[in-house]
Amino acid sequence: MAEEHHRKTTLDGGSWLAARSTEVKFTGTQLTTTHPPTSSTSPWIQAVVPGTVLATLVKNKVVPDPFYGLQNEAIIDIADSGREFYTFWFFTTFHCNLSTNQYCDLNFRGINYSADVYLNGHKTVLPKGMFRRHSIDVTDILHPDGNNLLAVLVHPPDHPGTIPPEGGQGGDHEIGKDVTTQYVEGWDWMTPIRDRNTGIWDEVSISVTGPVKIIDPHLVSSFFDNYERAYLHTTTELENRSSWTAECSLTVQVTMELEDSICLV
Amino acid sequence: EHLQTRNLSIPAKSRVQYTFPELFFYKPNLWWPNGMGKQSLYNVVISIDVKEFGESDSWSHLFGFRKIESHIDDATGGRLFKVNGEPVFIRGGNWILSDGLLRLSKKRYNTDIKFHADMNFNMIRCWGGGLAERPEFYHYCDYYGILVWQEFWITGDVDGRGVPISNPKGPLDHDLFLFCARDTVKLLRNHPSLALWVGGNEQTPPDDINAALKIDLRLHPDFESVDENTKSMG
Repeated sequence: MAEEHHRKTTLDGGSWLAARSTEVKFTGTQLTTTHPPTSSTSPWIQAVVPGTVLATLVKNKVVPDPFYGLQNEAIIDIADSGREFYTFWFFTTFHCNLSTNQYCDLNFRGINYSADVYLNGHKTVLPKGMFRRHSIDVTDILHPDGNNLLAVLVHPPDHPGTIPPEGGQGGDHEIGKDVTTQYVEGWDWMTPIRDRNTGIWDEVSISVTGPVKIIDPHLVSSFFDNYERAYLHTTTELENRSSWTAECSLTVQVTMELEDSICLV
Repeated sequence: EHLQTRNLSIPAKSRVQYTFPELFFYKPNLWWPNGMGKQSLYNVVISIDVKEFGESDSWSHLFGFRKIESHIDDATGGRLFKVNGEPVFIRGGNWILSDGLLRLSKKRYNTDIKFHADMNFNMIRCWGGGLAERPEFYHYCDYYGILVWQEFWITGDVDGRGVPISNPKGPLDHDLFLFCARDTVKLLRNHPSLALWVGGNEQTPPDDINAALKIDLRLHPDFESVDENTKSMG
């Protein structure tokens, strides 16, 4: 795939559970310490992550598929249900053992619209904004036995808006007050999305590195002599999380991919 | 010549920015849009070793050598695109998103974007009311040679030109908008298919946001390349 941190493990697939926040009697701290849910106990259901609250409800047939016929009309809109109706818990477990001088980050590539993250009883608030990444250094809160409990309470956009009876482009436009996708209030080509795409909508991963990690490299090419002469400019941020000066050697290597997996060095 | 190692010391609990001396390539295989040539991709790997620890982190990205320029053409009033100095007749499609419940998958992206390439398209415009598309979307655009016009999250209807007039000053939190825009640029900026960042759909973002985006997205003077055949268009 295009870009890879080579120590990244994505947390996706069938291991996630979800439940409506108003139906869960435990706190995030209890869910990730004394009362972790299991898939067979109501109100917990199998979750779609990455995905949205509505994707999870459709998958579990709690609501009809909104894209068939007029079924979208059968799903209550967030304007009528209130935000808490589409405020959901997502829960999973993951295994991670660190050796000396290793560090672990929990990464969310997209949350719509904000979230409270609980890992083994520790809470972190993820700030608002659909189009931003979040990375939490969880090195010190991983379980010594390697088995970790993660619960994420995802909140919808602050201004989900109300769909006027006549519909229209972007409904009542309230959604524009937030930094989130705007089509969700409906457009001339699209019915409103009832949960406004609330959810863990992009990749969740953990990454394990040594004392120094590579952050957001930037690659730029410049050309001269009619593209015969080219330069690759490479800049990166580096973070040393240890308590001592790190003596490093930093390498960049460029190989031409001739055909799949055959490289010319 | 395509391998370079540099030694550096990084103080405890600190974050630094490092730029390698540029790597020279003679007649690199260029990346071209669909229908104009091959989409040659190089694999760039950055790794860092720490003394008495070993390899601490590594990162890789497929990279295409290409130069994309565009400007408003006086004769037509339209935006004229050039790739590697060659003018491109743009054949593009509108894109909202793969799925209204955000069930985004590599398989779906591959299918959808290959479909656009098979239709002989060479650009996809990501509409401002949809998403900042994902790295997987851009990977397949890199692979199939589909240039991407990526709009930020402003639309005329919702931001000041709709009926009724609403949000004339865009979203409530301009700092949040700019934070999201900067983080999105960092997420996507290494993809050769990324051709143009656009403030919004049928609407200019509020002045402060627009001014900040223009400053953030300027090409750094270090990367200007003036070629006797194609004056750099800035």
